[in-house]
Amino acid sequence: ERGPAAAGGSGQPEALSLEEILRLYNQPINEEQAWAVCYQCCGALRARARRRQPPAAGLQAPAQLRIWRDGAVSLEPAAGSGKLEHSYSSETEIIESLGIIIYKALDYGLKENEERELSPPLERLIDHMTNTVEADGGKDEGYEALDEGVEEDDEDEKEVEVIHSYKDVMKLCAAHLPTRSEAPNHYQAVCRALFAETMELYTFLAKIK
Amino acid sequence: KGKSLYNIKPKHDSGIKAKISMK
Repeated sequence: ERGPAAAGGSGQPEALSLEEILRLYNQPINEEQAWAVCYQCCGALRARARRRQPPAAGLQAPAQLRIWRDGAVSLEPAAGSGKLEHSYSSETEIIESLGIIIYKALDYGLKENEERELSPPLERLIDHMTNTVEADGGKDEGYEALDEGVEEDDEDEKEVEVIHSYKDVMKLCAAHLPTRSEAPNHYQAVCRALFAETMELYTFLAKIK
Repeated sequence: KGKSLYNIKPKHDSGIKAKISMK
């Protein structure tokens, strides 16, 4: 598990939170970044379940989503919840919160009476994420899902109609691409670019200051 | 001001923004 975003050899941070990215650009993320952060975050949460690590505690704010230099995305504990926090959230609760955070990142800076026109597939993804149905077993964050990556699943060709798991979110994100098998590399590259471009802006603004 | 990369429409009562804001 990754710790806090430590400075690398260059003295620059190794990760930025989604909140830092939004504030620095002072504009919303784009749709491709939204797909990528969803995919990468769900991938990290699935991997955590496969390693039988404790389920994630609540996801409440974009400050908890960290985008790393290598394009990985991790979920940090909420501020104020220490290591001894045991009020874990279910998989569907985390997915719903992630959907809301991603939507708000797409909506960043818009007035209350304005609404961004999203592409239908992305709007459908967010709609599904915020309409999740608890899978059997409830709050176990998919410990039964010990299979490896979504791209190897025979059922991937089936359209996800109701989201039960991180894997369902990843399937929808992969289906957005012309070739589903490109999802891991593509979305990692999008997140890596998001980090790199934000750091570039950060360095530029620091120089001006 | 630079051109927006996305379209903005008035918020609709049955739209996704209204739904999310009720969560």
